Amino acid sequence: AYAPDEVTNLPGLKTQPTFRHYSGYLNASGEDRLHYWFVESENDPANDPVVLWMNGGPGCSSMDGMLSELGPFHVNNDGQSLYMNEFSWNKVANVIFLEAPAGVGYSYNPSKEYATDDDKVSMGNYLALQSFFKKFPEYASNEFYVTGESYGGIYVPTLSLRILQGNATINMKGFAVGNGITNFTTNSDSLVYFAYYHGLIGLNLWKGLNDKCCDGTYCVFTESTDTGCLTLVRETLNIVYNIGLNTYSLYLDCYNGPSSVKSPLLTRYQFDMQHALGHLPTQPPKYYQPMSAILSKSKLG
Amino acid sequence: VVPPCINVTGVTAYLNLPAVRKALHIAEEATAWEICSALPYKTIYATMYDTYKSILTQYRGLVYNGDTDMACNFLGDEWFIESLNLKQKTDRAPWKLGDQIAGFVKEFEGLSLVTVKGSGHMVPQERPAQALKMITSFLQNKP
Repeated sequence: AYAPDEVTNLPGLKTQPTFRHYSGYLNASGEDRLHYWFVESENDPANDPVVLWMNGGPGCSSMDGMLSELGPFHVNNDGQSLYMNEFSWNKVANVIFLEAPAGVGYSYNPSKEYATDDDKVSMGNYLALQSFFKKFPEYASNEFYVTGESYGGIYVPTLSLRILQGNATINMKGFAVGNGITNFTTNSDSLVYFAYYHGLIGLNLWKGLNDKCCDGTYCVFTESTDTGCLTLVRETLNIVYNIGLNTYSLYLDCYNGPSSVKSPLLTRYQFDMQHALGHLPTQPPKYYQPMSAILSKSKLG
Repeated sequence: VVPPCINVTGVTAYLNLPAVRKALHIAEEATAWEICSALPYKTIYATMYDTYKSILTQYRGLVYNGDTDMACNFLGDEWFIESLNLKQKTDRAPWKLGDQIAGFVKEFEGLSLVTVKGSGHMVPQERPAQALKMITSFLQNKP
């Protein structure tokens, strides 16, 4: 193991963990320096698999995965102290949390060249992986899995393909994608059904969508060429994204309240989504006002 | 860039503590930590169809969805996996954690399609016990 990267005293922990963990930088494309945090398995590090985890965005940090999702250390709300996550994935695996691409989290490029794309990112991640196994050669023969979430639905398969086609000796066995983007069109079109069957849109709008976007057996929503249909689709997605629902978890409160949804600092994904739907008319016709306008007019709770 | 509705104040404060940056060997050049950065990013792939077709020739796959998420909803990923026309091994059926139904699973040759009931976008955060059971079964190649 690359001893200089070992974390020997993590602030905020009452007692340091029994497993080893390392944090530092991996070389990637050009001058990019990608930050990684590697936690060994609590079980049997020498024989347990190595799992790479990547959060999505694009542009979001895998430290969120470490400190509030699957990692062993979770941050308390005081922003100072940590508690151990009893359901950490390093109960059964050695886990690498990689912050990619450069510009995300602690990862950086000295000359601040941050413009990138899907293919540059997958190449950078592939090079970072080889840099990791140079630092930790003892893990080169462990079974290896690539995992990720959200826009990781692009990161994971594209990196897996590079491993499949490349000549680095990585004992890759599989990949896992959680709530990942697999296809932009089906992601949006399916959301129309999701919205209706979860009661987010009413029968009028649903019937309108069926009338204007479907031919009785098949529906085309976001790729439709019918402006009437597209107007209703925008109305539907407007309700999902813009009236204060927690888009990431329908039944959870929206932290910071509905106003945070209107925040100009939209995630890149939402920004992209709006671009994906850029061909839609920006305003639905008057009689299909968004829920927020309806709610503001009536006392309906 | 901060995603709406998500509380990242604790994590952001912690990762910007000087003692934490020192303990994690963070470079001076690295800017203050934020959960998301608005990078100039170009999306190339509108679909992962061809990529999945290639990697599933060699690797096992797990595609899972918390079923209350609307950013990447479970129906869309289900449609995508069905479009791959993989050979189906089992019908869609509930899977459990203890006696509780934790979601649904459909097994194909080389890929498992799983939902995690009641979870949103961040499954390991919202359903940690179920997430650990799911990934353990997958890593150990158990049903």
